Amino acid sequence: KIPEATVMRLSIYSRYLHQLIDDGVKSVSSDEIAHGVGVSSAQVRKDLAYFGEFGTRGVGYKVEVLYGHLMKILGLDRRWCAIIIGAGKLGSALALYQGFAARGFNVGAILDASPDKIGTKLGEIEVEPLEMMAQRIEEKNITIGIVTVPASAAQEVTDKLIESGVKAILNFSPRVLKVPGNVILRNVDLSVNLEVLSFNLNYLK
Amino acid sequence: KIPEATVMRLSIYSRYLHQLIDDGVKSVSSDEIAHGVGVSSAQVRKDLAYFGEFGTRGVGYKVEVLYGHLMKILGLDRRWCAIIIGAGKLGSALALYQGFAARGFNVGAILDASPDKIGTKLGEIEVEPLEMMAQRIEEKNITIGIVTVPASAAQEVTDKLIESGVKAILNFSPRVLKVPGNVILRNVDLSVNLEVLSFNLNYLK
Ligand SMILES: NC(=O)c1ccc[n+]([C@@H]2O[C@H](COP(=O)([O-])OP(=O)(O)OC[C@H]3O[C@@H](n4cnc5c(N)ncnc54)[C@H](O)[C@@H]3O)[C@@H](O)[C@H]2O)c1
Ligand SMILES: NC(=O)c1ccc[n+]([C@@H]2O[C@H](COP(=O)([O-])OP(=O)(O)OC[C@H]3O[C@@H](n4cnc5c(N)ncnc54)[C@H](O)[C@@H]3O)[C@@H](O)[C@H]2O)c1
Repeated sequence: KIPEATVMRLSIYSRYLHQLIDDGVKSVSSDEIAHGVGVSSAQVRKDLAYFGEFGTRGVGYKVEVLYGHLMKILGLDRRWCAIIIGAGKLGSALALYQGFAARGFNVGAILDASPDKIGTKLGEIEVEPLEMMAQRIEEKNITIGIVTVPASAAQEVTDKLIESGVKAILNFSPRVLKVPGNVILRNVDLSVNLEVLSFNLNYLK
Repeated sequence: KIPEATVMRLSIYSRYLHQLIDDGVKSVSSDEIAHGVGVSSAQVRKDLAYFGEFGTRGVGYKVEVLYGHLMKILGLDRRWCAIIIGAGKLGSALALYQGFAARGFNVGAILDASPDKIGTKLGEIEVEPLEMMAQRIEEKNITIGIVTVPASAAQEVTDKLIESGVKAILNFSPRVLKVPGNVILRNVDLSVNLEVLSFNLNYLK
């Protein structure tokens, strides 16, 4: 099993390599990657070793080749389509966030239960009622459901998403969701970021 | 240097231990913690070993004692106060998120540059103009600045926060910020969570 921290670092390495490509750099060493993203070069080599041999010892890696490999491993050599359930403050901020499209994730539909939200526009997309879920998921080949509803509605919304065919759930609600074994669930709690700050403020004192 | 992934796991262990305290459980083994949060027991022991000896071999850990240690290491044995700059969709969703207060982080003030936002209420707090920054940071002993403004305003807002005395910045804007060496900077990009999903959807295929 690949540690999640490794997958998140691959994402960071790929963004760094993308910057090198923009700057016209042709080859790079693990030391340079390590320095560029703020980890040890041993960590870079360990992370890449999970996926086979990429570079030549002593010569380093060809930037374009390594970048292509990483994007393929992360599944970013294709586009993914997501659906957002809950067009409230968080859901709207995510719907309009340019960072998703830049990494290959499109928002194919945004649904909400409230009449005041249905019919409003978020960028190019119109907020639709929940009844449109199965149709939009099929039409746009949506595999990822993003849950930004209150805790009380989260499990019911998740069950509907899975029934309608999504394969992965990104849950922002403060509720522990139950999903079948063949569905990937990831919970986001932004307070963990604050705890990393409080750890550093406390530890470095 | 403690790996960031270790700090994030300590946060998860502490939440799990909190649940055990609620359930009246008095002692727990590293195997049980590992099983409860979904990592290996070797990982649990390795993470805890960074901070000294906590349990007795063969007997396990006293839940309340270990919980107290972890909260102290994370700096959560005290409360922290944060200020949010940018009362847009994301800033308002963060201002109202109960998860922050539950982990010991209060939002002491919310500022914005736009006249339509100033004077509106988010929960108990009124959105105020940027001129109030230094006063609110001093009055409420604020150490963390949360940046939820557009990329074009992010560096200027960060400079003002640091001038006004914050010690750490949580940046949501898609801009690479420059901060002095004595200020802790953490960038959040929610698309990384989608990439962990695309990795798993791709890898498990
Ligand atoms: N994980 C984090 O770090 C984090 C941060 C901020 C907010 N949150 C959580 O995200 C969720 C949304 O927060 P928000 O500030 O956007 O809240 P909000 O009230 O602004 O938005 C919630 C939206 O969900 C809709 N909704 C309610 N029930 C529904 C249902 N059954 N089906 C479809 N839509 C439904 C509402 O109409 C509303 O538009 C909350 O659960 C909140 O706790 C999490
Ligand atoms: N990191 C992520 O994963 C992620 C996700 C969503 C949004 N974002 C980013 O978060 C930021 C906010 O997104 P949003 O959807 O809330 O946008 P928004 O437009 O709804 O909110 C931005 C707010 O900032 C205020 N503002 C602008 N200039 C300011 C200044 N100089 N000082 C103080 N306030 C100022 C505006 O008045 C507005 O209220 C954007 O940069 C966006 O790209 C990041």
